[in-house]
Amino acid sequence: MLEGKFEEASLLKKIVEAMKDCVSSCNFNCTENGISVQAVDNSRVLLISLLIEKDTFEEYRCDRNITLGVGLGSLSKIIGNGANSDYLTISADDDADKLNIIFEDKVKDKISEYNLKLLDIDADLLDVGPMDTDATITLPSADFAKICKDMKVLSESLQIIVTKDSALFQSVGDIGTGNIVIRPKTDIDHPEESVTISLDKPIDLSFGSKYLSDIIKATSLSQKVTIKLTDQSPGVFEYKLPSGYLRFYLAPKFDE
Amino acid sequence: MAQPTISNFFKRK
Repeated sequence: MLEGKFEEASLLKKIVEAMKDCVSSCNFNCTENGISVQAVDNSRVLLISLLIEKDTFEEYRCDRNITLGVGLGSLSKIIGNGANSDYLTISADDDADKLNIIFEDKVKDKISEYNLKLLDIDADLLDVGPMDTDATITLPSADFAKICKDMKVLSESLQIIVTKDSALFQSVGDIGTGNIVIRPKTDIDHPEESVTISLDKPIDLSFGSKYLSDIIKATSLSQKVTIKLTDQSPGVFEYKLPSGYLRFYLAPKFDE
Repeated sequence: MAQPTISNFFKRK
């Protein structure tokens, strides 16, 4: 039996919204420690890794490991019916063919209950970690989203060049070029506005703008995003949850 | 530019 109660429905809403446009369905692997998902987008360029640790939940129990195959579009529709501030409880029996979803309004005496039909999903798991990292950038997630949107008007690719004291985001396209430089900054009054760059080795990598557009749909999950870059390796874009994370591993592009 | 897939970097478990 799995039972997990979120303090606010908004958290699961944000997680599903961040994933559903690149992955149509995925397995939720539930253990006593929490819920994890690994899924690859249809073009197999972007890998999503989600961990919702037990401590994220107001209440959590999982007596036996179970795998729940979930259509994210369908889950999104059902979750959309609840208010952001509702308690949201998901539950499933050990051999369940459906996921039970309950919203509880915190003010009104109102409980809404839904069942989502589960899917049988046959998916390979990839071994992603741990990876070496040459450069790590942490910046406000909204700033990163704006950079990706702004650069996308120019080109299908975004080049990220990291040196000791700066990160350069550059796009070169038919209509022209653009570049945005960010430097480390410590903001004591507003720590969420700080930018950090740590570097073992300079980095010059290019990523598909289309996939970055999918990644930044996670912006509302966390005020900060951490980008880990390694030469000739997938970039890791991490949004922290209250306890856990949503990570995107994006394969870089190369000159032909 | 060429776009490799993620399977080019990670092995199956």
